[in-house]
Amino acid sequence: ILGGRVSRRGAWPWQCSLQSGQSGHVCGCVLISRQWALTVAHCFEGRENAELWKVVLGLTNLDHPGPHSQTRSVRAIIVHPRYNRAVVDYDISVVQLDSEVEETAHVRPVCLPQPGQLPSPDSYCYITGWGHMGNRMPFKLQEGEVRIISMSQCQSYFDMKTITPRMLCAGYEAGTVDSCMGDSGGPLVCEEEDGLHWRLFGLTSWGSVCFSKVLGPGVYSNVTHFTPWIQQQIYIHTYLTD
Amino acid sequence: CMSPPCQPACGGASAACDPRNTNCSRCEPITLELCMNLPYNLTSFPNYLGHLSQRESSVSWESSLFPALVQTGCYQYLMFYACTLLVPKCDPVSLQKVPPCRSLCRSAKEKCESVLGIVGLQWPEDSDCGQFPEDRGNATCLLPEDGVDECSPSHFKCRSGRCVLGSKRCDGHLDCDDHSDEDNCGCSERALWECPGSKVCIKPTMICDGFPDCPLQVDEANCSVCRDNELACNNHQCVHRTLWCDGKKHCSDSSDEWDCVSLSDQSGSVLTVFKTAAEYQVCADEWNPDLSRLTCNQLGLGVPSSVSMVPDQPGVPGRRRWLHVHPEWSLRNGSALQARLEKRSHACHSRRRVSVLCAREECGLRPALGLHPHRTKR
Repeated sequence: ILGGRVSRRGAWPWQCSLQSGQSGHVCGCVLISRQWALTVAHCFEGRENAELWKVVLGLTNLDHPGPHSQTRSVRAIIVHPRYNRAVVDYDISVVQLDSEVEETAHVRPVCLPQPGQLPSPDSYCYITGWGHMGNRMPFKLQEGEVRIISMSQCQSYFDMKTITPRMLCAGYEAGTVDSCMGDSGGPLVCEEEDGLHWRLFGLTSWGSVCFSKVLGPGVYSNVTHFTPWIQQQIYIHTYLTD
Repeated sequence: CMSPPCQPACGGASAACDPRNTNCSRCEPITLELCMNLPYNLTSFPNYLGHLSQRESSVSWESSLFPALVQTGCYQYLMFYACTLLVPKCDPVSLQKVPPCRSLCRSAKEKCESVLGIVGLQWPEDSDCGQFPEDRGNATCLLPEDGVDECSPSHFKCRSGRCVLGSKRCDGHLDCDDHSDEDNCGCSERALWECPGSKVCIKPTMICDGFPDCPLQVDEANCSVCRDNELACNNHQCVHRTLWCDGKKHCSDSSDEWDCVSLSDQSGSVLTVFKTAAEYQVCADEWNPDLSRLTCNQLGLGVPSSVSMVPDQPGVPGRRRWLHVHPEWSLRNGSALQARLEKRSHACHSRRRVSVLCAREECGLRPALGLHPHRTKR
């Protein structure tokens, strides 16, 4: 996260770290129920085998997991069948943990959006992750507040790519608050009016070269678009196993 | 080895690199779409930008930067030069890379570096021209031959010769200096399929692929011809009616088991089950709390908040169809609700239907921060 700050312990209890073998932290992920998490499809490119991965929750410092952390292996990785690497479209995966997590003050699922529910442009939301900070990779979970950007304004930033309905844009002019490499798969969450609940609207997916001065916001997978598909995958992998 | 892993000597598993054998270079066909129109078609890695594979090149920011820069027309052979860096030519005999000539590098840099400065970008530092041979020296190097196309396959070539990104073709904005990118934008002119009743163009491969792309989902209509006693799956396979919503997958995409259970009617809580292609209500006689929990969980609606047995509405047109709790319902662990119910008779002793209200489980809370983190009294 560029332009962010260290988050308080337990501030984002749905944030998880997707880790693979000796590489350690590879991507972010988001807990949506006791046995299911979301991340983005491009994290698994060439590494779709569930046995390669583990999910760590309740973390603040990557280097010192501490007493609140919980680690689970991955039972299944379900990449969206229409994931398109070239244009980074349908960039989402559902991850089934090998067993349920224990819900604690530091490990909690986030709410999924209701059908059709979208954050309004210019509203402020939060992104979190252990990704590049522009000058180094952090150990402590970073958080940053970003503004939701309309699709049309977002498209004007990106010559090369088409912003599809499966995408959501947020951020500011480059060089302030933005997500970056290593944040992929992590959450973009917005606070509900009640000031209590947080809802997941985006998964960090791609953007301009986040440590250059090139203009451009971050682009997130639009979770609202995928909520029916997510529910369907959970149902299929819970009740229709062969 | 500095270069890719050694080729297996006898076709076995790739041999560990022999430290003495550092010449592991080999040629591979170019697969980077951006550079598929070069006067050569073999390349080798690492390339001149430090990428170790074409996959890495394809997602590199240089592969975004150069095509965008080509649009400015700063240098006629910029795309050719960029490809000699991204996918350097590999000589099939010597298996060695053939670099671009220093003059080509200098021309590209002198004419285009200033354009990058406008958006605060530097010229890729890995491409220092001093590393490339002079074109008049004895080392072979690459210069653009006649007929080299200044646009890449990822570009659209304007009538005027300029290159604009393919995504700009028929996007409703005039990008070519002669506006030719917005000519002939019918679907068929672009080998696309026009959605009936709308101007939307989709790729032919998207027709009947199980994903609706056209308005009104017309691209997924009439995709299968099933017999009377069959229903079409989401992927347009045909499956016998009696197999629908029996709790086991018969469609390869499992769509015969989707949407089998719903909570319908005005109160949004009367349980309805779609089984063997017909709609049923559930007789309350042997219903139990476990099945209520299963219903809400299966629908992704959390947990039951209230369960009631609703009298059947008298005089409803047509005969109601009833499902009953299967005697062995508890032995079918892990099965969906529809697998734990059975058709027994058209009667229901209590003539009462099951009604379940579900409540989403708590989510999105941050208990570690206390209830009102922003409102701590001072």
